[in-house]
Amino acid sequence: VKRSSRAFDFGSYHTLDEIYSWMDTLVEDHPGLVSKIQIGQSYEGRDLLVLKFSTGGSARPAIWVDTGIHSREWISQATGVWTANKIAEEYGRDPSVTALLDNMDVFLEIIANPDGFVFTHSSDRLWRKTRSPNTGSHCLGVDPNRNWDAGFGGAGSSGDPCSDIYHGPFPHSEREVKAIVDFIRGHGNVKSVISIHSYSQMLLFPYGYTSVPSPDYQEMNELAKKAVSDLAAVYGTKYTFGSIADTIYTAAGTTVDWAYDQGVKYSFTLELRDTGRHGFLLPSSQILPTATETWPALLDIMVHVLEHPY
Amino acid sequence: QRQFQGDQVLRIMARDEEQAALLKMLEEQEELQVDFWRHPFGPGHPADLRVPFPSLGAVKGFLESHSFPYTVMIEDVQELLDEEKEAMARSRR
Repeated sequence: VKRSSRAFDFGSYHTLDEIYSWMDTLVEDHPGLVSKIQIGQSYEGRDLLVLKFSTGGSARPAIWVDTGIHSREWISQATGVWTANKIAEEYGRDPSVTALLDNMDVFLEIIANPDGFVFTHSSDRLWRKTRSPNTGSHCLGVDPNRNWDAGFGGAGSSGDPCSDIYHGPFPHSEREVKAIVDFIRGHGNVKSVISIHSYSQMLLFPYGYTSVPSPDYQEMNELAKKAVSDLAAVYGTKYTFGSIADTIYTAAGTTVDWAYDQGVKYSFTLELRDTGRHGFLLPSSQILPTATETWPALLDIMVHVLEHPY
Repeated sequence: QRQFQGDQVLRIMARDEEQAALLKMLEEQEELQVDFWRHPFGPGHPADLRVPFPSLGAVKGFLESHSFPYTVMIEDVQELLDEEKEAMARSRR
């Protein structure tokens, strides 16, 4: 019996194997639009897989989206799955998605930290980091959102391998991070990076490693304001927004700061829903509402990128 | 598989910078094994801490001795994990 991406339960959490298998069926169901590429391997040798949504052309301007770089934030990966399906289904139906994909490519890495994700399913549900060993320490793993070459090792990260915010021995030491770095650099035409986390209900942009406003602060702030407003219009979920340093605290070595410093102007990070009662253990009944409300915010950013070429 | 029986998640609201700094001290006390789910951004922002069952008395005592307002966000982490596992099994069936 041929599998179908439509038979997948988007309202449930899934293992890595289930998600990777579903990605294959999505590609099979949308052969002219969706393909799967491997950008590297994790420390434990798992494939780092990215879904490419493209209607043709070469090296078109592109948008990069990753979910689940912190493995215990399961709502992020689940939202990534739903979003991939949504993009595929809305092409040819929704004018915004159609215009976007007629002119740009979208790359979506649903499981940005597969080793950590598998570990959350098999051994420790609350594992956050990668699973690479640290010389001289019994503690494993590096925080992949402190491992980027953007203020690396600064405030908001730790040099202690046992800390959940350990920045690693050097920038891009983690294969999972290096693979994204190499991909974005190699592509050369990525115009937006959106990195999805949970669970503080925020839409954040550079900088994190310094409180100095970025040159594009005003435009990013206006775009973030619109995105969170459209998100709130779905179920009334209130997000805060602003630069990482202003909104939460100084955090060095983050994905979006690196992307911004590479010239990717529209670099955002989303912190998905918080019920105030579940934290990282958001019940699966909230996957669909979370993904549904996140969609208009994502689309706002993607359409803005399309309409503001640089 | 690691178990979290009796672990609680506490939501703490620091009243001022001084209290926020005090919270950060908890993170440095390795023996307590406190897991910051949400770091203390500063006054007016909640901080969420998963506290292992054996450290609950010490952490709550610390919070009460410094007059921190806090609520128990999750009574028993393992209960939520069991429910999550059951929901996944139901979906597979």
